[in-house]
Amino acid sequence: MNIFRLLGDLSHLLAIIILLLKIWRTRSCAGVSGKSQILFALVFTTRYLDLFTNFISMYNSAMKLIYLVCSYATVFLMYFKFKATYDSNHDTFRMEFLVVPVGGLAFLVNHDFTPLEILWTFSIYLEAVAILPQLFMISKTGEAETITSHYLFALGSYRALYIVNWVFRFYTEGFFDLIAIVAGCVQTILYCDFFYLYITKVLKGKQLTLPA
Amino acid sequence: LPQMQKKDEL
Repeated sequence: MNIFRLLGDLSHLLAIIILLLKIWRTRSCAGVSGKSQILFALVFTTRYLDLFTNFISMYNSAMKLIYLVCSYATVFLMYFKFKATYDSNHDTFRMEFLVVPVGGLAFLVNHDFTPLEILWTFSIYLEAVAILPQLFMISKTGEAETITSHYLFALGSYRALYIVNWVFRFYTEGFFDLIAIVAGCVQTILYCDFFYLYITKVLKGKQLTLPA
Repeated sequence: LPQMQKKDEL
């Protein structure tokens, strides 16, 4: 464990908590893409299948459990408890356009052709593009609530910090995982446009609006 | 792909 990865995990945890609290306290999931949340729940499910078979540390197992519980709780709140506030008219990105190509790629490009490894690879590739429905929804509505933009900033920062972690581990341990690195770079690049808007607008107290 | 797998990351 290094400081970059710890900060990355905490940023990821912060993002998940921010979103869950936003939905729970405002009793509304307006402006949030349910499809992205379903994809994130799928990412954690396919990545943490070794939760009970491959013990790394208490921290590792605890965080995996928290991520799984919170992501399913968010999906539950959005599609059941506060379903009336779910903006399905603007959350129209076709998930199959992501899941099918990612599933195919996971079969073609992986470290080991075993079910657990292919599912892990699938989760890595899927996580890289899982935010697209959310970014697409914001581009359609042309704006995002400030709390949602904080959520996105924390979520985007997590994988950016992981990239620094991978550079650090490469130089200190000689460890690298090409699949995670390439997918992590794609994932972070997708946030660049948002990062620019967040830093130039939200940090100056303005509403996050996309140029129409 | 070259395998440098530890799966110790979240």
